[in-house]
Formats: sequence, C-alpha cells, structure tokens
Amino acid sequence: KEKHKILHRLLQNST
Amino acid sequence: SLLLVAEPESIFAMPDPTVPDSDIKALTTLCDLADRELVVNIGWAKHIPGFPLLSLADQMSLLQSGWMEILILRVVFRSLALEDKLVYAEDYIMDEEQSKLAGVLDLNNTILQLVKKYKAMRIDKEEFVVLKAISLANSDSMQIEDVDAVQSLQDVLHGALQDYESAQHTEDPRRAGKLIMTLPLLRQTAARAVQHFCSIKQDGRVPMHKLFLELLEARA
Repeated sequence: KEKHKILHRLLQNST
Repeated sequence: SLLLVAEPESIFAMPDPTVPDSDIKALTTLCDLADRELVVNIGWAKHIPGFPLLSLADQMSLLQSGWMEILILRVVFRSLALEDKLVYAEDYIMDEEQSKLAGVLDLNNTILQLVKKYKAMRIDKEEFVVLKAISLANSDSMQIEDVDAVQSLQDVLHGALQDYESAQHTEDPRRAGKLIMTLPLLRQTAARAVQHFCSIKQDGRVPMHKLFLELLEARA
C-alpha cells in the first residue's frame, strides 16, 4: 500500500 | 438525492494553444485531464453514503480497481447529447478524426458503444449517478478486507436504483436490471483503456502526473 501514497493522502484529507 | 448533490462539476481540459496538434499533444491533454478528474472523483467517492465507513484500505482497493470505469462513465454521460463524439471535457470534444490522430480510435469507438446503449435507454441523471456509485462498489477488487461491508454498500446502492426505478419507470419493471447489464461492457472498456494507457506509459513519450501513474500501476 506504500506505493499508493497520493490516493491514501487524498482519501485521508477531510474534504 | 445525496448522490445528485455529490456529483462534481465538469472540469476543463485547457489544451495548450501554443503547441501544434499532434498525437502527443492529444494524449498529454487526456492524461492531464484524467489526473485532475481523479482528484475530483476521490473527493466524490467520500460523499457516497456508506463509502467513508469502509476501512481506508478497502476504500483504496475499490478506487484502485474502479477508477477508470468512473472516468469513462462520466465521459459517456457528458456525450449523450452528441452524435459520434466524446465529451472528455466541455472544451475537449473528440470526433473520429481527432480520435485517429491521438491513436485512440478503437478505444473511443468502444466508449461510443456505451453511449449508444445509454442513449437508447434514455438514461437520466439519477440513474447515472447511482450506476457510477455501483460501479465503484462493485469493482471486484481482490484485496477487500471486509467483504460484508462492501456487500452492504452494494446492497444499499442497488436498493436505491430499484426504488428509483419502481417509482419513476413503472413502464419497465426490468429497467434496473437492464442498467446493471450495461456494466460488463463498461468493465471491458475500462480494461482496454487501462491497457492502452499502460502501453503509452511504457513508450515514455507522454508526460503523466503522479496520481494517474499511481493508479495505472495499481491496475497493471
């Protein structure tokens, strides 16, 4: 999952 | 109603007017557009009722397998009013000639086959937003941790489609099923698109942004 850093970050952002 | 509210605005392709038309320019425009659409669609997914309740890992898995279907469904829905043209963005509409130039004629013809199906059914916006959410929940990732949670998300969305059809389309009791039966062609088209952009990536002549690359790699 470390390979999918951007997806991970975008899902965590509370927008 | 929640899905209608969550539906994102269309974005603009803004192809560079100073660069002469070429296959590279067209593909660069498409890849840039896809990258920005993906950011928007990840934000959209978080507004699907029940989706944020899934584990972060399962949210990632569904998006990693379903992202291209979502991108394609959005292009398809934008293209319903036109004839043999694909509205990738309001300012980026591809006809047969442009598709040939960009080397995506076969791919675009498959997408147009989907457009034709939905046109024949006169799909409406309510059906489109539910179908798009269903395609994400039903993206058949092999990495799902909580299969029951994903199943109940599918059930809720499927139920919403059935409720809508039994209230709005009483003339055709099989309409929900007919819409679901368009999903294999969507799956097939998305697989073809991913394959195509993976080979473009391998050629290395078209610049691609990180999120698009990350998701292409997840599907490769």
